[in-house]
Amino acid sequence: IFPGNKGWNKKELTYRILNYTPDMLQSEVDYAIQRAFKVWSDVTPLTFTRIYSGVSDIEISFAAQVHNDYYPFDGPHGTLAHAFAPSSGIGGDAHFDEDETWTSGSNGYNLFIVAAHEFGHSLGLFHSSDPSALMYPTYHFTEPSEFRLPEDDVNGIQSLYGARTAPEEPTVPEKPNDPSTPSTCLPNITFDAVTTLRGEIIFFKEKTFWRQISQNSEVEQHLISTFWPTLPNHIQAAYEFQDRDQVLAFKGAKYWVISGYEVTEDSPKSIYDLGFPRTVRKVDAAVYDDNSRKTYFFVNDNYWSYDEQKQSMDSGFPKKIVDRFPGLTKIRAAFQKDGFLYFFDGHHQYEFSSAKRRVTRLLKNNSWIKC
Amino acid sequence: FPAEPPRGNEENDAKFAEEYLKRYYNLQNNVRQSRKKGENPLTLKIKEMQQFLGLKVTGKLDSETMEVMHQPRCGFVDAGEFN
Repeated sequence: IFPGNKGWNKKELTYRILNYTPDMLQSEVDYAIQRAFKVWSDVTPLTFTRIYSGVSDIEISFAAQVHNDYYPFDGPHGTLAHAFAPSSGIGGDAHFDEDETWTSGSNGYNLFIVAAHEFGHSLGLFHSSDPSALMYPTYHFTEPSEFRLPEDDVNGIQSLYGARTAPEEPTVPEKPNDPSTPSTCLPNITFDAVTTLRGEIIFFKEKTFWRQISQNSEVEQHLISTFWPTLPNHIQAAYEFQDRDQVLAFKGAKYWVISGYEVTEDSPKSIYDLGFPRTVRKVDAAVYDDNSRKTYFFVNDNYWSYDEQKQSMDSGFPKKIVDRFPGLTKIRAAFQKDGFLYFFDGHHQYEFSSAKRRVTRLLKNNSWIKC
Repeated sequence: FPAEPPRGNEENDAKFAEEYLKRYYNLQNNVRQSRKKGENPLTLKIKEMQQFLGLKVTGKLDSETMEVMHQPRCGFVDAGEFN
């Protein structure tokens, strides 16, 4: 948080959009701003009300170069936006550099992602040194539909305003088969991460995982916190390295080591210790390939190759996924079984022969699971 | 003419880093001339920046540091006075 600034001394805040960027439809800007506020109101008691006249707490504007706040913008790229800590006057206001190309997608700078970061400042958060945090100073694109506020940011904002109080406290302990829990039998199910674990297949999804013990058994569903209390929800990638009897589970810039069935005491560790550059903020998928005796890490449309024996990243990476895995451009989850690699992207599952270097079958996402 | 100075040139890197550190880490002007006893203020600011961003603290403009400096970012200063 900002030194000496304890945030707003009220919970009901107002905002006003003073002008629009021509890069996007006005409705797109409105939606991006609204969603960016929702990121913070979802985890705090704060509310944000838009006003159209008068002066609001958080005034939002697009401007280029010098714009009357002693912090001129610098043309395309470089500085994208800035915002001021809570106080009267300019305090809380957020300015976006009009010389950038703003977008609701990924071709340019995503307004929702940048606005969510700036509103963190507007509410009293300083920059974070956690590379996976929203409040880390550098821009990193995340698909807005997949965005989840990282733990570091949640802790920061709740230290100022407290947690959001739920409308009703649950009277019974949370169970994995609550109505809100996703079902594997839904035809459009997607998984956050998949791995093998001592012959079983583990499918991570939000705060739960499914455990397919054998091909013939019924799948079991559990809360992650029940099995591994120190493991976070929303695991993003996981892989098993059988030689060490370990599973590595990734979230943001951290990973946890499950040795046997226990999470090691020195977890979590930093992904940068594995050899990733700081530009990588999260790993989409990971898998150990027996055929090449390498671990592959997938990040956006790139992959890295890791040597488990040398415990170091191979040189010459990242490379494009499509160059090594023809037919695939993005991989969201992966595991290895009986000599094949299985890749998940959206609602598709691909069986890939590492030896033949080609996709051999297209499968349903839930093909491994007996409901 | 190139739109930006070519990357990887030491002189260009130093100039770019100086501007970056002035903007975000409150590096004072004329740092190259103000060297006295002890560490160069530029080196100290590079270390401060590396520590803040979770980089390996070397005090040098290594490739990883330059890569992070070239990333688009928020314009709010990471150190110095808040107005």
